[in-house]
Amino acid sequence: MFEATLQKASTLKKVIEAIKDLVTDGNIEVSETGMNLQAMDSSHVSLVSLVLHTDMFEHFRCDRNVTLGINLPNFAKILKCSGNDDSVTLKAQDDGENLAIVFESEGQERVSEFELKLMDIDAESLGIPDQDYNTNVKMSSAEFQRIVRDMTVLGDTCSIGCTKEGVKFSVSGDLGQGNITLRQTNSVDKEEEAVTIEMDEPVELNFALRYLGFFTKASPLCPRVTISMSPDVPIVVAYNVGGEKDTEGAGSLSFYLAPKIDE
Amino acid sequence: QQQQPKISSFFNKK
Repeated sequence: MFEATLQKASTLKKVIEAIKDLVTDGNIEVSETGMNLQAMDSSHVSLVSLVLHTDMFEHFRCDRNVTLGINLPNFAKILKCSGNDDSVTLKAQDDGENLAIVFESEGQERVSEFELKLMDIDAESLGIPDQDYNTNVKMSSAEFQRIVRDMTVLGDTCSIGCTKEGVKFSVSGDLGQGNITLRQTNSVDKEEEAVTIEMDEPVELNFALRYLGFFTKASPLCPRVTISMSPDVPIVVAYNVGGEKDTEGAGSLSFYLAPKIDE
Repeated sequence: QQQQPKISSFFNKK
């Protein structure tokens, strides 16, 4: 059987909220190392990879690997029933048909029990190579969300260009064009707002704003986002889960999107 | 005109 308790139900709630609009059904693979979910959106344009290591759980027991086929919007509906400071326990029997979800308030005076029906999901799994990227930009996740939203006003494709000086987001559409440049700033008052750029060569790639917009729904998870790019390969937009700022969290939520190419 | 490649064309199937 599988049983795991997360001290903050809100973390799981934010994770599922972040992906439920992009991916409807997904398999959460549970093993002794933790919980993982990999899924593509319905048009197979982007990929979500969620990794929750056992370290981030208060209690984690998994006797045998289990696959939990989950309808994410429905899971999100149940997670919304948790209180802000509740813990959450997930339980599933081997080959069980349901996922039990139990919320407990801090003083354990309120216990809520739910069951979510599991599904058989036929999803293909992809091997994501562990690669170094030409450019890694770390910035405020709220700022990235705002830029993507602002770019969407003007068009559907955004160019992200990066040099040592800064990162430039550009868009053009029927009503005009716009761009926003963020300069590399290591010495700002608020550490969370710093823009740091590690890069080998300047790079500029074009991305569909619709998908970047989906990715930024993960902003409440972490004040910082890491954007990694290399020529002709998918961009990675990554958020730490259950960690602080830039430090490695005990989990991560990464989104992959291929750059647009000229026909 | 730009084309959107599928993500599956970048990663190998497991």
